[in-house]
Amino acid sequence: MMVLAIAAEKGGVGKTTTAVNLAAYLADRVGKVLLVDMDSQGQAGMFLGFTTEGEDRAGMYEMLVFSDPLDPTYRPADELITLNVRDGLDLIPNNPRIAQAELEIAGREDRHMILAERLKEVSDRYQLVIIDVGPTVNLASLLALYAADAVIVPVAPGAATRAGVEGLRTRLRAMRDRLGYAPALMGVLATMIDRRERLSRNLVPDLQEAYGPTYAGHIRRNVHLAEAPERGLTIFEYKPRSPGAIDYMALGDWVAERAELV
Amino acid sequence: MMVLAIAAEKGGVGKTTTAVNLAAYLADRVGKVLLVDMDSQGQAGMFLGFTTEGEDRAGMYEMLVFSDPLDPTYRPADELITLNVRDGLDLIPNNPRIAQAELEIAGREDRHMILAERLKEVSDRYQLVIIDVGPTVNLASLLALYAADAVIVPVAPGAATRAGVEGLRTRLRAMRDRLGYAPALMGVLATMIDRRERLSRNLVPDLQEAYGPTYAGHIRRNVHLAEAPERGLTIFEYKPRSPGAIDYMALGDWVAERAELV
Ligand SMILES: Nc1ncnc2c1ncn2[C@@H]1O[C@H](COP(=O)(O)OP(=O)(O)OP(=O)(O)O)[C@@H](O)[C@H]1O
Ligand SMILES: Nc1ncnc2c1ncn2[C@@H]1O[C@H](COP(=O)(O)OP(=O)(O)OP(=O)(O)O)[C@@H](O)[C@H]1O
Ligand SMILES: [Mg+2]
Ligand SMILES: [Mg+2]
Repeated sequence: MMVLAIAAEKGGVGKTTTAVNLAAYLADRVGKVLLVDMDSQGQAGMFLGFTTEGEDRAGMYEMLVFSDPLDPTYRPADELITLNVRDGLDLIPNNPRIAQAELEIAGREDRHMILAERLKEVSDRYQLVIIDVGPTVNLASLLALYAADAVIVPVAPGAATRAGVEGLRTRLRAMRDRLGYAPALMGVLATMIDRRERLSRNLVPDLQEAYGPTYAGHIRRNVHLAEAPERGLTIFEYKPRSPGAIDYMALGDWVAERAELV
Repeated sequence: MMVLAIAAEKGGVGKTTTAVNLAAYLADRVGKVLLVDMDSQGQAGMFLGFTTEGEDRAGMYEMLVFSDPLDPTYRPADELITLNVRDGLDLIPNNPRIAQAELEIAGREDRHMILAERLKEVSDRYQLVIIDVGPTVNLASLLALYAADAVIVPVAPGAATRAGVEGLRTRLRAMRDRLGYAPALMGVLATMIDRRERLSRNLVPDLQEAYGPTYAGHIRRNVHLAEAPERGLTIFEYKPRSPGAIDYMALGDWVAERAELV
């Protein structure tokens, strides 16, 4: 099982769009995939048509808080997963209660390892786990990075793009120093690329030069990628021949090869 | 003195762009303005050409941690402000150390009031304080909302836009219940509006209908707004006759009137 985190310290760069469409595409191709939402907004579920309103749906809060096998409140991980949100794709949904979970686990010595341990419980069921990491430096994103084998960083044209990637790399180095582990940087992905705009035209060669083989390609700005989530559909269900669908298929192939999943 | 928070639970919707350009425009018109960066990225300073590399520049970490007047480490608020980043505009910069500050103040009974108390220390110097609030539900954003008299919520076209505003309103209601105070919703601002796209065309009437007099107007998608921060310039310095500059001037006038600053 390979655990891949989609993380960026900048907001609105396409983390959730990438996590959801990558998971949906690879679920058909490489076997069973688990999509993990580590953002308190619960957007990954919403993009697939699951609302977080149904507070009674178990998810990340239970995963983190009822995670100690020696405690009577323990609940096995496989009970807390929403099965078959799409063919071959399961989901751990999230909602704002995760902020409460952070407080409840803050005192545990092993808190940074909790998600990694929970994913180990189900490692025989999935080829790939994809984690949508929220934009903030907090305990939830630390758990996600500690559980991940590798990271993909989406970068959109605009202010301080390179600082976003370097900020994450600095964070990974600090993790390695303090906790003895950090995921590898698998790829830097240019998103929302519109060839008509100078910022987009500059970003692609900038990233290629700075990151070489770690450059994962680019996703064109495509309004269908923004419309699909409103209908709770992946880009492949909504507009399978759109530039967005084509670009995320190319990314999926690039990831499958790098992760030696095919 | 009026304290206005620019907040949205969704990332990348134009919070920092709005905070910086609104502060710069109003600093000329209504008197002295203080821009407060409550986001660990430190983007507000970067948009104005101040990098967070100079770790030795005092800012939000010191504001929060050395804030107890009875403690020998106390440092007065006016010492920690970067003066005259533009005519009539001062700045409290931020950097990732704020995550550390959150841990250091987590045990204090009055932690949610710390920023509000610090701003009171300088209330005789400023007509207006504008706070750029990061996209997450965390202690830093709670302090920002508790210190604010009113909130403007930027909303960009795309997935779950209305849920973003309603999520914030729910949070304000919960604050009122638990802490006995919450800021008023001054305005909902549509951002990145491109008339050629259906999602943009739908968003404006949607918001007008849902929020009536609280609808603050819209900012057109304008590439100059994305280019200006790369040069450390406000939109007024970079392209004063661009659609971005015109739209932010209109917003500034709307805010000045509502806040009775003129
Ligand atoms: N390539 C693209 N072309 C056009 N729109 C896009 C593209 N990628 C994402 N979007 C839209 O941009 C907005 C932001 O994308 P998304 O929510 O995936 O970003 P995010 O990084 O997950 O944001 P957050 O920081 O809030 O978690 C959404 O409305 C999405 O539909
Ligand atoms: N009206 C606009 N037209 C075009 N680009 C814009 C507009 N407003 C903001 N941008 C660009 O979009 C990107 C996101 O904007 P900004 O950083 O202000 O959002 P934010 O909500 O502060 O993000 P975060 O959640 O990371 O704090 C930036 O690159 C910015 O330059
Ligand atoms: Mg997201
Ligand atoms: Mg910002």
